Amino acid sequence: QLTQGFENFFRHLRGHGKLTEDNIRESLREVRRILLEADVNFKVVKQFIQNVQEKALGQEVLRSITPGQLVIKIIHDELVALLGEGVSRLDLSSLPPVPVMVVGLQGSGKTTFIAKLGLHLRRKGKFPLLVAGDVYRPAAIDQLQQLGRQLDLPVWAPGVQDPVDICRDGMAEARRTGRDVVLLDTAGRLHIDEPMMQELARIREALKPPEILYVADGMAGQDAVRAAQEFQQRLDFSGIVLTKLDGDAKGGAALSIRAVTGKPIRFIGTGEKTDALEEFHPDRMANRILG
Amino acid sequence: LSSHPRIDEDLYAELEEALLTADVGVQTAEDILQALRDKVRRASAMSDDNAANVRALLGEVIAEMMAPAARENGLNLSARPAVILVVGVNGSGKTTTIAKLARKFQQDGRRVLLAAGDTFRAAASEQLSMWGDRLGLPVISQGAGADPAAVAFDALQAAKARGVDLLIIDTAGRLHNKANLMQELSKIGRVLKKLDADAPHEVLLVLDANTGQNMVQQARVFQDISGVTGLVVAKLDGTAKGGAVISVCHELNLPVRFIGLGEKMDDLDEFDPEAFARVLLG
Ligand SMILES: Nc1nc2c(ncn2[C@@H]2O[C@H](COP(=O)(O)OP(=O)(O)OP(=O)(O)O)[C@@H](O)[C@H]2O)c(=O)[nH]1
Ligand SMILES: Nc1nc2c(ncn2[C@@H]2O[C@H](COP(=O)(O)OP(=O)(O)OP(=O)(O)O)[C@@H](O)[C@H]2O)c(=O)[nH]1
Ligand SMILES: [Mg+2]
Ligand SMILES: [Mg+2]
Repeated sequence: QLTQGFENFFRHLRGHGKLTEDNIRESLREVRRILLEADVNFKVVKQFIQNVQEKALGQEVLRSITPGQLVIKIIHDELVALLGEGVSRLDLSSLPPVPVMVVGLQGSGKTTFIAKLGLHLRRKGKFPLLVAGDVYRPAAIDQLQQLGRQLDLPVWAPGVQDPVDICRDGMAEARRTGRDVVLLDTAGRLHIDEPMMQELARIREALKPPEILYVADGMAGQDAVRAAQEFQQRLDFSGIVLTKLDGDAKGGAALSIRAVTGKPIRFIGTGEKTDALEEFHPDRMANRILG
Repeated sequence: LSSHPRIDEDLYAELEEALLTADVGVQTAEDILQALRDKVRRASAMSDDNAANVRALLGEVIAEMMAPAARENGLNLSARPAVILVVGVNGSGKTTTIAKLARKFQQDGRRVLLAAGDTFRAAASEQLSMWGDRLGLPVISQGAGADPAAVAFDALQAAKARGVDLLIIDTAGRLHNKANLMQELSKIGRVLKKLDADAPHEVLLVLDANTGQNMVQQARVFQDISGVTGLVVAKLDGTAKGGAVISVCHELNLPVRFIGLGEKMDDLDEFDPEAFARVLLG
């Protein structure tokens, strides 16, 4: 129903003759509603509408004979600009083995993403090692080991209790066996769980990973920003991964997290299988959010 | 919130923001504020309408929307064995919720059996089996790739044979827009009915409190296809308020039975609409 709303709205706007300032403000109220219903964060929507309004209330629009078309273009372009400039790649240029740390809230899709990323990197000629750093969730290590077996990728699970030791040990194992990328799985945790957030800080301190990927659920709502900000403050992560975009959630959290952290969206998860990983395209995401 | 001495449009704007940032959704927020205005109008007729009371009235509106008629009755667990099917999208907290439910019912004195109905995801049955070990409860499971309906059938047969009070069946996470996966779920229901026409007696949808507006569509489809009878809202120990659940309760007449407040087996509470409203309004 959301898609219909946007399509109807844009069709109406496109067919409109000259626009008055009131027409424009009314249109932007509708855009605000659409973005909120798409799960874009309240404050991000406010800022976005302000930015669009400044441009949309300009003389160019008010004088145009197809102002609706112009307003739509402003909205679309503003959204794409906010989502990031095109495909962003992982930085794996440092001396191997390069650690990549994967973090996020519970159940966001980290372990599955690590398997997917391992497969993706191997297809690009890398030799990934997966490290099972989640010692808390029942059968989490088992889960990564099974995924490793399915993909014929090595999984390091040294059977010790401290995730910091496990990650350090994983790096040593990578050196021993000539693996050039080390994907570190960590337990899901709340951004307000102090000891668990400190554990991540300790892993980061020990390994200094050039890539820390924050994995967020594509159907997340308003609070997505709060968790992302807290993870960013603690870890200054380098990139974002959005999962479960094979669902029918609009994915406004993508815009929110990106707008608030300024970090690039590196990948999106589009399915449960290990090949369901895609690079992020801002224009496609804009179209999805706008319906 | 509500530091206004007067009830004016600024106050309503502030309340709207609080609701929207709690994932209440634009339409539901409008409905809530309209219901609030009605309550305030009635209260002012009794000159009881100061701003401090508005907050209490708002809490009432929310609590009322979350207490659908369906909630009047408790869980339907009188059958022996009673069967609870647990469903929901990927990663919402189903398997962990089952461990918590098993713990609760075990403490209530019931004999519980678990079924590892997720035969798809890596180490899903191992995860449930570990919980079974911690709880001292048996878990029916088959090899990876087994037909989940077959596991459910075997489990109900075993439950009857062993005279347990309660069978809780885990299922694989699935996105509601995947028709084939939703069909798999309705097949599980049909297969259970071969052994007991009333099974599953409860179908609990586990919702992740972090979810935005998509929650409503999730619930709608799961309800249509698998006959959801109740909700569990997991991960309310985080900072997400789960406001979209209000729309789910209100539009689909589904009761929230429990909330998940953590990752341990005791981290489950009975749902209290007033407490939920209080936390939501901060
Ligand atoms: N449909 C779909 N499911 C996904 C995707 N990514 C992950 N999943 C599923 O989401 C669920 C959670 O995935 P996990 O990889 O276990 O998530 P996690 O973040 O490691 O969870 P914790 O370690 O408990 O925090 C599983 O059922 C996965 O199969 C995706 O892109 N699409
Ligand atoms: N903080 C918190 N974490 C929870 C809660 N419930 C579940 N979790 C965590 O969320 C993650 C996913 O939980 P699962 O029980 O595996 O979820 P699931 O729905 O069975 O996942 P799939 O079977 O993969 O679809 C795990 O890390 C759990 O520990 C809760 O109430 N609070
Ligand atoms: Mg994991
Ligand atoms: Mg599960």
